Amino acid sequence: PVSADARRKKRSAGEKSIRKDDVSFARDSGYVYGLPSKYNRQSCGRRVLYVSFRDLGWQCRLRLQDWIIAPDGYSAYYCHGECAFPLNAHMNATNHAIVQTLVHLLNQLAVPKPCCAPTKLSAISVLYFDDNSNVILKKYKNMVVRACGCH
Amino acid sequence: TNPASFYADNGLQQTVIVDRLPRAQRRLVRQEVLQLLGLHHKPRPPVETNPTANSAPSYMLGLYNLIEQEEDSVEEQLNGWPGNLRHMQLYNLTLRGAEDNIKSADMIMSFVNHGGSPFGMHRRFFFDFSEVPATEKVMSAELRLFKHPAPRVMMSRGPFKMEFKLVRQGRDWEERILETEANLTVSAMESGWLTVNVSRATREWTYYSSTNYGLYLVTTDAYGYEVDAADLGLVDEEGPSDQQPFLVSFFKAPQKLHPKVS
Repeated sequence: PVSADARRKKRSAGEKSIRKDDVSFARDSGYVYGLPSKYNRQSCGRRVLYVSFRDLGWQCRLRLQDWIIAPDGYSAYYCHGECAFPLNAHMNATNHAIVQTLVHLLNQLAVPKPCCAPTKLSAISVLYFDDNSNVILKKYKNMVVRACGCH
Repeated sequence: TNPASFYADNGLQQTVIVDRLPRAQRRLVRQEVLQLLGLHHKPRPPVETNPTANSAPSYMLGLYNLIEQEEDSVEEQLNGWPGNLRHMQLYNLTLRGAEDNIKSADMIMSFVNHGGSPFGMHRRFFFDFSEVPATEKVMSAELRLFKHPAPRVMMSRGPFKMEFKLVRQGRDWEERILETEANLTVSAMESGWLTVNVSRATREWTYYSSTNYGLYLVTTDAYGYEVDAADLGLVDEEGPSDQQPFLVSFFKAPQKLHPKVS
């Protein structure tokens, strides 16, 4: 608890107030607010990673035949960013991750920060020719990151 | 001119192209993607000019589209997706019958017929199962044949019985035994895709590929006389590429107790 006097002192010391715009900018750009710009770090979140079968030269085209019939490629995504205090700003932080963050603050050398990792994964289907001109439609599990979170 | 293949963002809602990898590293990344897909090397594509126009690839593309749209209702697919509807009509593909198989299968594979030319009145089908891992569990399998209406002179001899016989090895290595796998009764005027359940044979060929001697088709008329399947309007390897016979098999991946996490 902070007393009213202490709060007043802080305000008078010229603490920079945070505008709504700043918060939304920080959230949108993936940066943790509250840290000096020099130490700005990306918060845990899902980032774009697209694998293009077409550009790999694996996708069937009208003239140049190749082995993947569909799809052209897929959005794999990946999880990246830091699970730093306060965890409320991060996506899908588990209760354990919040506790771990606090313990990490107390003993930084012994306890690591929680990890930014996928919390939901989904499958993709790929249709392709094999060596014998047979066609295979195969489901590949856990290929697409649906959501990331702090664990 | 310089395809990148991998696109990632830089955390600032801007997508950057990962094209600055040296050639050797790019090759390694390609190899990693191939391994993710469970392949040791890049498959050699068919040499035909437009292989996706053939019956089996076209049918499989229809299945792929169905799977992609599985979250939508059947009505939505029928009303709002002409391409899908076209495939469904073309191959008698309806979700009602195949729904369970399509949804629960981990791998669906179509096989090209290597049966060669007809053996007398009999027609031979051979599908190469040597590359299918024996650990895959066969859920079901269908042989698909296209039939045109038969000439009018055949009408008086119908209905016709199509008997699919599994070829087995006998006691002697030269001896072959024919065992009935499936029966189908068709009329002379019937046309379109015929579906034959060959699950039992496919299971044998998957688990013991050395026992695969193919299937024989014997067609008889209502009086028990043998009929050439070509006279009945059945399309063989000489016919149009989009009406060639093929086999589709639905596989379930084996359950791993300790899956390797990558």
